[in-house]
Amino acid sequence: LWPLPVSVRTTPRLLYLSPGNFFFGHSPSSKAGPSCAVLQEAFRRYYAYIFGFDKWPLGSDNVPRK
Amino acid sequence: MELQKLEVSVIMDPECDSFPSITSDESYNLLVQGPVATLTANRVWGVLRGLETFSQLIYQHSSGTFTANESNIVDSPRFPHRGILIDTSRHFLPVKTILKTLDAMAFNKFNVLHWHIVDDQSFPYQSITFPELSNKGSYSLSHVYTPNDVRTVIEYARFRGIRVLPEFDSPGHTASWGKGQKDVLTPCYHSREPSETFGPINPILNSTYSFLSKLFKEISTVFPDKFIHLGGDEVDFNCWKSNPAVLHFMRNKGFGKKFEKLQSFYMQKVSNMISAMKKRSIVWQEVYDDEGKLTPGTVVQVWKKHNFHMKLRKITAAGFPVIISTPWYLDLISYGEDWTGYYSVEPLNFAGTPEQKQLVIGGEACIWGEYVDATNLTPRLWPRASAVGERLWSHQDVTDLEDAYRRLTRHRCRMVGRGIAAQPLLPGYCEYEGRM
Repeated sequence: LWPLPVSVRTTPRLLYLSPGNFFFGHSPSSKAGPSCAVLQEAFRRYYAYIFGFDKWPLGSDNVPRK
Repeated sequence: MELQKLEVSVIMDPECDSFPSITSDESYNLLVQGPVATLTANRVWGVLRGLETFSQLIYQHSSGTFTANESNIVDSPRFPHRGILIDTSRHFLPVKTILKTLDAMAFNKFNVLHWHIVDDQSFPYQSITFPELSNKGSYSLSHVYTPNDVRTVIEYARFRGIRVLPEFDSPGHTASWGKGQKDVLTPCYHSREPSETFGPINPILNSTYSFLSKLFKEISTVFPDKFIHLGGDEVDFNCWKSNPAVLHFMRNKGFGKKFEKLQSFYMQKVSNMISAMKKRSIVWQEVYDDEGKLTPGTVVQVWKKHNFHMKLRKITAAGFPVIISTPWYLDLISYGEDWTGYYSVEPLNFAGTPEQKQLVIGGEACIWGEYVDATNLTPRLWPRASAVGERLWSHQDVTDLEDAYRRLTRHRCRMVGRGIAAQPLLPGYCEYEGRM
């Protein structure tokens, strides 16, 4: 991690992610929702950073949904 | 177990449509467990920082599989002002280069783009009120930032939680201003005759302040940030000393032969304009050194090496907030692992009370443009600026160089994988070499 966060606790347990079955979403209790362009655009960006720019499943204008 | 979702929760008013500010809350909590990870923050700014951290937890193995370790992260920045200074006067930087810099800043959790937009060499800012400034003062008519370009940069930065801090440096560093604005610069004299050369802004004319008031009014509208950087560094007094009208003005004002007092007179007038526009001023340290009356709350940016720690002590003792850039002039280059020097600086390593240290609001890595343009900006800046990024974000105790080297090597490769041409730290390789 860079820059190092204030507190990091990790376990050896590995979680697997599948590009076609992973998505960012808003919690029902969140004060921000899909109308928050800053977050929707960030979801799109970070999906591409994590899985690669060629893995985007729904076209560049969409955010992956369940 | 499969991780299927990152669920984001913003607890307070998210500030989705706001611009980030010096007081923006960037804290976040990240709990990575299957099948749903959670990212919680008070505002969207914390979510943006948390998304960056989340992305750094995920690795792709050689088999193509993506994995992350179960994790629990609590995080917030050490300093609220973590900046990169770019200089678009000595060399013009295309908008796409500035946007790429903003991307890299977000990867390193920087939150201020200090845009030193004009200087002696060129005036690329296209003013609506005074279009002749860039018509005559830019390198060419294609080397300008139009209002649309500026809006693009500001909005791109906002989407990454980055403030755009404009600097219009004066009264020195203004040679390019004189090409498009008559009488704004001081005429210099030689042997009591005008020498047809010009010096700093002419501080004795009412027309100067009328012009500046209109220009800064526009700037205060175009740039939404609460702060405007007024410069005030490296003023050469020789032209003022040669000008009979300036000398007459000095006598009338009782300034004697102290041209520092004339500069203070000028800076106070400009600073008062900024206050009247409900904005706050940032100035280079000379403005404090000249012992003029600074408006309370004016931020002083320290950049000179001489008596650096003493200067921090004096300015904070006087109650002024400080931005540190002295140790982080990244345009100064050398052979080898110079990032360790930037990394090892402790910003609060000066004699002072806890209250004084609270006045250090952060720092800036500066990449001045004399020898930098779009061809070499990115590799010269990254990952050397990353060292500054960790110093300004992470806890004071995070100082282990070996651990930093291991993490920074991977971080540099991550930046390369994301299209940032960050230079190598030592011999080695990255999985994704060809993405720039």
